[in-house]
Amino acid sequence: QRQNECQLDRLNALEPDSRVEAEAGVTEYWNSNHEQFQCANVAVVRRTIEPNGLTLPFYNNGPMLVYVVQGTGISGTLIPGCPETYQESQQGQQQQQQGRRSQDRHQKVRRFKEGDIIALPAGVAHWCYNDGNKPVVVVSLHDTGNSANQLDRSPREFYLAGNPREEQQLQEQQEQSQQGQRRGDRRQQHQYGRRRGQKQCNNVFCGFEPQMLADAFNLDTNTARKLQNDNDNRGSIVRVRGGDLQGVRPPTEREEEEEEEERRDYDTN
Amino acid sequence: GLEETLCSMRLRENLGNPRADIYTPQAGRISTLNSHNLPILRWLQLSAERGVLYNNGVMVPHWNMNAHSIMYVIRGSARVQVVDNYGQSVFDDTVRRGQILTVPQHYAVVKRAEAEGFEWISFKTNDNAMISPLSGRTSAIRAMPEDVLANAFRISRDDARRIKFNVRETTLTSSASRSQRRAEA
Repeated sequence: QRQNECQLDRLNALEPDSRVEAEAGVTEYWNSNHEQFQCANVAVVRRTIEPNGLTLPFYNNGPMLVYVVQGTGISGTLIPGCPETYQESQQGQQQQQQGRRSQDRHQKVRRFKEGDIIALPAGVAHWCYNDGNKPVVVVSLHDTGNSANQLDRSPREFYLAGNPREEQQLQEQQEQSQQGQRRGDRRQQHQYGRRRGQKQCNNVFCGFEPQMLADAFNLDTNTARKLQNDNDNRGSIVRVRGGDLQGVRPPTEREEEEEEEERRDYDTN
Repeated sequence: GLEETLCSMRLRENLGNPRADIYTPQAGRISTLNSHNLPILRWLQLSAERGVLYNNGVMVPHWNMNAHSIMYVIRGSARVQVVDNYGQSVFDDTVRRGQILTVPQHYAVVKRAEAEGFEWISFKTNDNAMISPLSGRTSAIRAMPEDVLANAFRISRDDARRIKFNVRETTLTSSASRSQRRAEA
């Protein structure tokens, strides 16, 4: 079957097939069932993130390369086992001393700009935030045929938060767009379009019992239930409250360059 | 060169003894065997994990980043929940001695031992299988800034802080002492 998937009579330039709107942006999908994508074992997604928009953290079943077509912003990659190397600023400490708020710690966040490529290993969760004043547009290539993916070749997104609505909307759109199209004997089903009932909660915490989450997070069940985001209709790109991610201040580009230079000097020495 | 490499390779390692790579006195222990401590596993592209959970011990929610996990229950029983990419529970039941449960790559899973504790061996389809925990000191949640958490879950910064920092352990924790504390409070 795999050999037959690359017997293409004709290639076409393709536009996205589906479009899903969220509170602070749009996600457009190219249908991964298309024979060109089936041949290459990839899926492609384009996300447009409005200013002050935050993509909810998620991970994929294959590695991804993300190209920043337009805009600037901040991204975070959540690598298990890595230390929380960043702390809130001095100002945050002073505020803490004044009893206003405590200091946060987290893993490194990075600034990105137009022209950047961001590499994301399979199974590594990530988020990104548009702190500029024009929309961020990113195109992501999802390599489902990579050996790092041991599931089937359907692209899958596992959300850690929120209640993304993509699947249901995509299914409706793809059913319409696929009417009349030749489907051949392909057994694979487009992941995003799979029907799974009318479930209203679909981040990974939703499948756990609140009591189990409470035990695992050492929380009361009411707080644990908040992880499930039951009635959240914002989609996968949400607007940040208050107009800014206050505690997140990645190093400026200049600082990053200096850091890189120091690293190179160190390597040379 | 076979006699210098393959023939002399170590083929055996004991995972049953109580040496552990991860140990939490209240919750249990986990030992792992991968191609770092048994190099032939690099050829086999397989690894293993041996776990022991005491009564009410919890292996925190996590996903397998680069492998499927096939778990065989050696002793005791545990409540296990597995969740797919739709946030849908695909397994929520008690597993008992002699049973096997397959947890596909990337699916989220949590285990809580029942009264008699729980022991298992998991075979993983990668010679350096890695997990990504969702709670605890090395978790993805802990790695996120509080503001990102607060906005992603629509919660207060106080709640975000509790979610991030309330569990200090990594991988293994216990619900028993907390239930007791809650009861006392």
